[in-house]
Amino acid sequence: DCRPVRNGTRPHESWPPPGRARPHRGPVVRRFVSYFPDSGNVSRRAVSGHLTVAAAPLRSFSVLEPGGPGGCAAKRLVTVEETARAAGCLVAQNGGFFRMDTGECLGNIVSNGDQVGSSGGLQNAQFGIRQDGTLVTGYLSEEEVLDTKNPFVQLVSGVVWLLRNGEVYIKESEEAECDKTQETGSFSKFVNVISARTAVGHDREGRLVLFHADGQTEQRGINLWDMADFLKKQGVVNAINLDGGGSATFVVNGTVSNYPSDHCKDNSMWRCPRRISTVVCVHEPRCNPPDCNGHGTCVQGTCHCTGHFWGGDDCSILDCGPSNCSLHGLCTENGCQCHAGWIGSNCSQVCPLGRYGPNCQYACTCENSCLCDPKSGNCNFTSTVQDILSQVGQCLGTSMVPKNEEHPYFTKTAWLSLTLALALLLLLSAAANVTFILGSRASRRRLDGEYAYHPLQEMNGELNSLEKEQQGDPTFSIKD
Amino acid sequence: LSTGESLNDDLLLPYPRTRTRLPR
Repeated sequence: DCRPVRNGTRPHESWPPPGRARPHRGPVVRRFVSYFPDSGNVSRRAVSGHLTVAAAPLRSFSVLEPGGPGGCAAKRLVTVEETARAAGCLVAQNGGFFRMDTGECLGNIVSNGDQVGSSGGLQNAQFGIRQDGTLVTGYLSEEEVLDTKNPFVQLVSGVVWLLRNGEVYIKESEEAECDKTQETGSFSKFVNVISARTAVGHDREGRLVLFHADGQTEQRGINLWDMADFLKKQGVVNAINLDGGGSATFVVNGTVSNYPSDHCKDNSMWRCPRRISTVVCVHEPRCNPPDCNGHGTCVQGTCHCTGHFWGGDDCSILDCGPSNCSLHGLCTENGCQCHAGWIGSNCSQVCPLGRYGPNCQYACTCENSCLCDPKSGNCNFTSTVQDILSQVGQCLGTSMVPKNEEHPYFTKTAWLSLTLALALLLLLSAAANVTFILGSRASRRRLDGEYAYHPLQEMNGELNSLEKEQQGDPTFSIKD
Repeated sequence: LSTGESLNDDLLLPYPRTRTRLPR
């Protein structure tokens, strides 16, 4: 009890941030005049106050130092009006406890990401928002307060955890928050006495809830049990008690809208708001980061990105469309910046034949007007078209080459078809020639052997003398 | 609206003023 807890974990509730933010509506402020049972009497007492509900706490809720940044270090005490006005709060209440004599801020305080106060692990009820929007309520060790992975962006300390997970948690709080060490019974009195009260918490939708009730210690107002019951009935899930009594001040649009209980110094007939320390503030939702990374304008907590290519919730992502520059370029804030050899709004077209380099700005300088690598301009470039042209030992003049961007497909196909057709014709011609030559040789070979003349058999019924000789001399023959 | 100085007379303190909350 009362021992600071430096490391480890302490009982607390972490409420996940709501999903995708709905269209923003400002904070809803409800006034009430409710009747609470008067202890010891049959009569009831009337208590007035306000309940404020704000969506998107991560962007619309801040813990403010008195009078602005540096207020805790300077131990300033400033009215809620003054602090709230300077910060542009729509609704503001007094926040954490403080030393009235010295102006020292008490407990853990993280204001818009800056830790400006530390309790050193002292166990009192805390309410805060982490960087990812998680709402944290309860007790925290010093290690948890100083967490750097998901640090607190807003954090304020109270006294007494009123509601935990929708249930009243005052009795447990009295034990956790050092009631055994109290010397005069003041802690128990603090819990049970009627007074002006303030609280902060959240509902099941992850909306921030601010509560205040007017009163005056021991005369008007509510005790912590009444306040916890009231908040529970309003659907609050987790809540802690903040500073009350004469500190309880409620400001709407820069004007005090409650009845503070402190009297004025100069005239005790009137009531004057106390100069206090930290303030809890609901403002117009801010963007994260507030300047939308310099690539957009923050309107009602939503970044409206400039140009056509910045995107994302915080305008930090360059988006050149689903094609993503066809993987042939870089997406810049001016659109696709194509790699060398590629052109077009999506970098989907190769450079026209005869051109190369970034934006296809260079003309190929190859011999015989040969084509070049569209990326580097290298004349040893090998592509389907170039291969064919190289193999037949010729290059086309660039002036004869059709524009690639006009008929890129036709050019390739036509040339390929033409080449294939010519090759086929060449083959057919060769085959015909071979067939013809082979046929001619065969017929020659047939005439290459010996042969004999066969003169007419008879001439007027007689063989002539020559025939006779031939018939008598078989060796007689004539060579061709 | 003029806001005068508060008398700070409605005190509601959870702990005695003199108490120092040092670890035991």
